[in-house]
Amino acid sequence: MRKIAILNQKGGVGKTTTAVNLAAALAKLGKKVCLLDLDPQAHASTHLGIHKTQGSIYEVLVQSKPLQQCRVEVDEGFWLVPSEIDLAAAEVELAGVVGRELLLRDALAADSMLFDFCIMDCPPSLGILTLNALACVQDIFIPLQPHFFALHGLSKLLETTGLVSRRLNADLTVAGIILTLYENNTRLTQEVVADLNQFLENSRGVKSPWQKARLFSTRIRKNIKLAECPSHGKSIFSYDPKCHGAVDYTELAREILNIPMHG
Amino acid sequence: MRKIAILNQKGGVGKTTTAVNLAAALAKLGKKVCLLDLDPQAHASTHLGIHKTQGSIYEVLVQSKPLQQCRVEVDEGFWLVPSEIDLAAAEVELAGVVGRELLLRDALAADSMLFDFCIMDCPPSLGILTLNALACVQDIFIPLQPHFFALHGLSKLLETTGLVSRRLNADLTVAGIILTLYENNTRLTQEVVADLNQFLENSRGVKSPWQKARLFSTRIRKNIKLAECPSHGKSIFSYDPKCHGAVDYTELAREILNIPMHG
Ligand SMILES: Nc1ncnc2c1ncn2[C@@H]1O[C@H](COP(=O)(O)OP(=O)(O)OP(=O)(O)O)[C@@H](O)[C@H]1O
Ligand SMILES: Nc1ncnc2c1ncn2[C@@H]1O[C@H](COP(=O)(O)OP(=O)(O)OP(=O)(O)O)[C@@H](O)[C@H]1O
Ligand SMILES: [Mg+2]
Ligand SMILES: [Mg+2]
Repeated sequence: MRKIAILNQKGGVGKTTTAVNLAAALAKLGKKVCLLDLDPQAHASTHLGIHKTQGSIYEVLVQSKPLQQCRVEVDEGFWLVPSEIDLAAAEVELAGVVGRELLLRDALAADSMLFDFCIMDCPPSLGILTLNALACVQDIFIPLQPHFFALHGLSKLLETTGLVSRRLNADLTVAGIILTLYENNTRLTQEVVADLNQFLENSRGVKSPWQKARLFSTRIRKNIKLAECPSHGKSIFSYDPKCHGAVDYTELAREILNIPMHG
Repeated sequence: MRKIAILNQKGGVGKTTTAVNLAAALAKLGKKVCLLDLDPQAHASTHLGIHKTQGSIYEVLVQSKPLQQCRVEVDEGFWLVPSEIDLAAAEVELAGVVGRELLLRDALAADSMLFDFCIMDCPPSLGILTLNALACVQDIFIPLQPHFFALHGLSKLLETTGLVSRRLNADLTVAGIILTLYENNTRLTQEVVADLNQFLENSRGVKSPWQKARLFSTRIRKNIKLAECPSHGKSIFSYDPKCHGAVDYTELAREILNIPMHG
């Protein structure tokens, strides 16, 4: 099972939009996908019209409830473990717990259901919830809006992945950066993309979790449909399967699966 | 001194852009303004090209350093107390401290320097840093992007203001909602604005901190200049004083000061 954390401590850069629609795209391509909503604001859950019924990720982390009991099937091959607002309390409740960053890893290890992909939507912080994701995934995908603060936050994010990789999870790698809310025609976008490419170039020779990180060639263009579909409790594929948002997330899923776009 | 928290736990909705440029606009209109950067990601500080030199809000909250010693003058009548990444640790360090939500209130009470406005840029969460702001301000301004999750987060935010108002700060009121990243031509925008207006209408009769909250008539339009100026370490007024971003934040400042736009 390939485990992927969708991570960026900067707010509002398309983490949830990416987690939900990439998971949905992979399921449409025939993969079996589990999405974990790790944000107390529960936007991924709300996006898919799901409220906690049988259990939430809060109960998994704080009360050791099995993932199996909390998981709901959203669509064919597409499962969700929802979040709830109580998860905000977890950061304080877990503060003193031994191995508090490894609770999700334990929960996944105990889970018998098989998936091709487990995708985790992280909150806009590098706190205990995000650390739980980092401690058990192989890949980090970083959605990034090509604005000024993009580069600033990136070095702090990478520093954290370095720490987790050394202390908790030797398998951790930054697979790549997904450009989101992409608008090609601005000079700011071009400057930030150039800076990012430069940064990734410079990291190639030095051993680190982001040594092989790349800019995904698929860019998620700004498309109002992606902002509309959460209000209908749907992924973009159930809402408007022909719009740019759907095209872009399908293309990203194919890139991740290494299937040629028209192959 | 009028104390204002710029608050919304949703990420990336223009809190920092508003805190910085509203503070700058008020200073341009002759007011004496202090901006407090309460976000460990220190974007307001970075936006203005300031790194902590003599002290940061972390030392104020955790080590009781006087605000006076940390404050830097950014521009005429415009002062900043910067943040730094160590502030992220404060949430854990302060977890057990008695009266941990009242540390900023104490610091402001001990501050002898007089300002017309103290504006606080809050992080995208309702944790201890944001609570410190809520425990000592009179007004909350909520920057809000008219997208689906806007309304969802709003009720949780208001619930928190209710708690703080009852337990810690009877003066707390939600003054208003500032529409940000505003693009008039989408149906989604119109729907969300209509829902917001409805919600505010319904709240009029019930005693609560948001009973008199209004939608500011000034809307901050999407303008790439606002995204560019942080990379130059400037407010919009030093970067491009004639662009829409500068016009909108000046208009917002005037609305707040109750000066007619052309009066
Ligand atoms: N490509 C896009 N085109 C248009 N709107 C988008 C796009 N991607 C995201 N949005 C909208 O932008 C807002 C922020 O996106 P989203 O909530 O996915 O970001 P996030 O990084 O998960 O935020 P947070 O840090 O709060 O978790 C949402 O209203 C979303 O619908
Ligand atoms: N009116 C606008 N027009 C264009 N870009 C904007 C506008 N307002 C903000 N931005 C840009 O959008 C991004 C998010 O804005 P900002 O950082 O102010 O939000 P925030 O709510 O403070 O985010 P966070 O939750 O991470 O603290 C930034 O890159 C900023 O430059
Ligand atoms: Mg999110
Ligand atoms: Mg901010």
